[in-house]
Amino acid sequence: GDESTLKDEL
Amino acid sequence: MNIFRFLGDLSHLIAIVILLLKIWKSRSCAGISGKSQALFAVVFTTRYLDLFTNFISFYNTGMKVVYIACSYAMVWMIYSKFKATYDGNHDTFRVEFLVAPTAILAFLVNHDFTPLEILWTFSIYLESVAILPQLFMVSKTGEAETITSHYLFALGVYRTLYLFNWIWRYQFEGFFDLIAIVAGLVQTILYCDFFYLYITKVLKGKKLSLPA
Repeated sequence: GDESTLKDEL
Repeated sequence: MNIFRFLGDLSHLIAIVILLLKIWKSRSCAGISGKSQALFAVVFTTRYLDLFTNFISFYNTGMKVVYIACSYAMVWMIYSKFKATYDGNHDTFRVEFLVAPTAILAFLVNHDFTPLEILWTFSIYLESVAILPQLFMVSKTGEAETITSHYLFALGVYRTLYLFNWIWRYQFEGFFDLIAIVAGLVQTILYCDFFYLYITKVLKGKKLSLPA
């Protein structure tokens, strides 16, 4: 899905 | 974390360290676009504001802090410490042509209309084009030092590896972030011409110089 809250990438 | 993602981060870090060391050891930032480096400092600052709101992992926090610190060190070296060697006459790209459209786009196309999310989106869009002042400077002077070419190559490889990471994540985790993917594609495409020159010239031991 289209995640938006938790950004685990840099 | 998959191997593409990790190698991408590593490549990004290597690129930054190459440039920092080049400037520090040669005591000169000749041929380096201060504008691109200032844009990267803006990119990291606006993207990593979640350092204050979310904890993801020690790796995540550590890398974010290192990227931010390195980007400010770079700006300080170019605009203060080694200012006399900065080639401002050739660093003439108009950054407002990058900042204004990406800021407007971030307001229009984002995942969520909140300050942190808009700033994150802005940083993603801005990063995709932040290297243009540097590429413009290389095309204007018609050449780049070999070490600068290595920097640009490692920086281009970073987002290319992220593309593979996103394919992997979509395939195995069902995860995708369309904003990051489209911007990452644009970013990678901007490096393609440079990749060609790097492989055909720099790897054969020649200095990168463009035909007049």
